[in-house]
Formats: sequence, structure tokens, C-alpha cells
Amino acid sequence: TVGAVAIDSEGNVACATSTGGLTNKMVGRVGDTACIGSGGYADNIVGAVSTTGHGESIMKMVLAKQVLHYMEQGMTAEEAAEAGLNTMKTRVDGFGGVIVVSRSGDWAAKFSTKQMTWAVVKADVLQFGIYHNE
Amino acid sequence: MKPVIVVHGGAGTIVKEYEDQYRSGVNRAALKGYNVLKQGGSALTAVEEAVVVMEDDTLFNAGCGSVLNEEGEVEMDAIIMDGKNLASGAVSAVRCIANPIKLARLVMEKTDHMLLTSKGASLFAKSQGIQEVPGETLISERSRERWKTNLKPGSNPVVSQIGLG
Repeated sequence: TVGAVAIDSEGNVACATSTGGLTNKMVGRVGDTACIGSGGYADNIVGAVSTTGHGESIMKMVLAKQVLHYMEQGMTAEEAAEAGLNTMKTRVDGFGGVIVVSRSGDWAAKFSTKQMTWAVVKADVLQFGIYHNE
Repeated sequence: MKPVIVVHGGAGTIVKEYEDQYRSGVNRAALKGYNVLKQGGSALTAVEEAVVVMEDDTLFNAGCGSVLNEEGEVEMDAIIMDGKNLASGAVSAVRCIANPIKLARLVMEKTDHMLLTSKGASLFAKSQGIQEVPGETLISERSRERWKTNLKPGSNPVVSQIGLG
């Protein structure tokens, strides 16, 4: 799965997510990606999220919307991303990752899996990573 | 507001020997989207352009390079959403489309619907002038090898992916 979230100079946020799904999946199986609130969500009032990971778990959690809900409650992008992934692990034993951008331009790239490839550009500075603590 | 873009290339298995290519792949995608933002483009176009870069890269599980279903075919899903007005478009189980994210944006902008699937999505793509590509062109050698391995007796692709995302 691949995804992106962004905020532009006018303060508008957006998300996009695209996937081939699960390897050797059943014909007709659709995961979280195409489901609004699961594979992604964007709302100028809060921010934008794109997800990756075990689709059925993400769908049970409506993970992207859940992360934004945590932000509405006052968490930072990073705190909300971690809270969403922790809740998914606790409640449905699911693993994955999220990227987040808030309406103020804060961002996060968090994952409960062993790795997730990510990159961010903010103020002309590029950062990227794969493993935890990178 | 200073523009920001964040991209991910998935949380699944990463082959060690391709680590540098994964890094350069997400970097190219992020920079592509950031250039759109720097030139005054919208967040919506930036995320679309960034995702297209990764859909076109066989290393990632989307577009060209997607994993295969149990019949050895590519079926893809995509979604895009605009935070300005909560507009959204998505496609699921689409075949023979190089960039499903572009089709998702067309669903958002050209229909009254949120999600088109399978045959309906294909018919809509055709109506919008999106050219179908042979399914074979979306299949990477790596995806085919992984599919074959998972077909072997005793293989359980679902169990082997637990914890990997």
C-alpha cells in the first residue's frame, strides 16, 4: 500500500491511498483502502490521515477517522497516531501504520509493524525512514 | 501556511537488499508532491501526484507492482479525499488501470458517488478516456514469484503476514 497526506499554502488538507491489497487474496476481497475513514480521511478542521496495514483490522477500527477523533480531543498528530495504532493492537490484534498531517502543519509517521517506509518534506527539508527510531 | 507533505510506501515486508530503493522511492514521491505545493498547487493534486509516483514504481504494492490475488491477477483499490469540502472518491477491485488513484479522483469530481467497484469502475474509466493496460504489464516478477510461492502446499500467506501489516 502507498499513501500521502498534505497541507497546502491555503491550509487545505488532503489524503490519497492506493493498494494492490493482500497477497494471494480472495478474488473480490476489498480491504480498508477504498473505505472512507479506514484507508484515509481528510478534514480541514482537524487534518488528514492515510493508513496501511492489515485491512480488516483497520476497517474494524475505522482507523483514519479514529486518529482524527483523537486529535479533535486535543492530542497532537504524533500522540493520536500512536493512540490509534495502540487501540487497534489492543482491541483487534491488528498491526499497521499511519501518516498524519494536522491543520497546523504538524505531522507524524507511526507504525506498529516492524517497519514502514515513509518520507516527509516540510520547510524544504526532506526526512525519511523505514525502521523504528529512524 | 507552510506546505507539508508526508508519504508512506506501506508497512509490509521489506527485502533488505532493496532498502535503498524503498528510501529513494518514497523520497521521489514526497518531493514530487512537495514541488506541486511549492508552486502553489493544491494539497489534493500533491497527494495524487505523490501516489502516482509510487504506483508507477514496481517496488511498491500499488499500481504496477501490485501483489496478485489467488488467481494470479491484479485487483487494486484506491481513495482520495479533499479536506476542504469532504469530497471523496474511491475505486475497488479495479483491473487493467495503471493509476487507480487518478480514477478515484475522477469518481470524486465527475460523479455523485463515493465508490465505484470492479466492472462499473472499468466502464467509468473507459467513459473518462482512461486507457486500459494489459493486466500483465502491472505484474512484476517479484509479485509473480511471491504468488507462486504462496500457492505451494503448506503455504499460508495470511498467517505469514501477521504482524507485518
